Amino acid sequence: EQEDDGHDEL
Amino acid sequence: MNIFRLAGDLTHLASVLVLLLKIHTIKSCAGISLKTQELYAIVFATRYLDLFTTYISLYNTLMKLIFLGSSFSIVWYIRKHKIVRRSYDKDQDTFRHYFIVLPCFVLALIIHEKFTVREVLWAFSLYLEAVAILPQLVLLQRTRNIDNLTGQYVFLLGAYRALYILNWIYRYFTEPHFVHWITWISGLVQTLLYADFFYYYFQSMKNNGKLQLPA
Repeated sequence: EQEDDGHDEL
Repeated sequence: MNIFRLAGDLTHLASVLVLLLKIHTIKSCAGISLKTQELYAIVFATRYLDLFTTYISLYNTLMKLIFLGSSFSIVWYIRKHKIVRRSYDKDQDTFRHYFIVLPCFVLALIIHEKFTVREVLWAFSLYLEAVAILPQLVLLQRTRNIDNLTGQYVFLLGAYRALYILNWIYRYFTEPHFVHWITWISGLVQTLLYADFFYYYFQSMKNNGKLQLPA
């Protein structure tokens, strides 16, 4: 979930 | 993390370092828009609020801290540093913050992935980042003669955005369910704003000359 919720981007 | 994303982040980092280097060593912020820098400080402050709530990776945390720290220190330099602040051209840097900040906030209230504080602020930061370069571009247009470091700073920022688009295309094809319209559209708008600048930047490289924007 965390990988593709986009919040891993800066 | 794919190569485009990493290259994008590193280019972003390089842009900030170029700017800090210029300000710190030459003790001048000539040609730099304080308005744009303040908008970036707001962008990072709102987007990276999750620093305290979600842990993604050491890389992610470190980069967030660097971008937060650098954007606020650049603003501090231009506003408070006793030598640097003298080179700030206040009369040319006339863009009004609220013309940009307010519409972005309203848009974030209307269009977001989820109606939570985190998601609304996240959307707000994306919209704001998309247009935060505008005061800087207006300033470049006004001053026309652009020193190398300022030109490189803007070029690196634009390159960072372009690399992020490649990163999204890559992720779309390699990761299931990776669809983020808000991020993509605002990122695309942001990159398009650099198109004009890129054109003149490459022209000047080809002619080995100084970067000059047309009046």
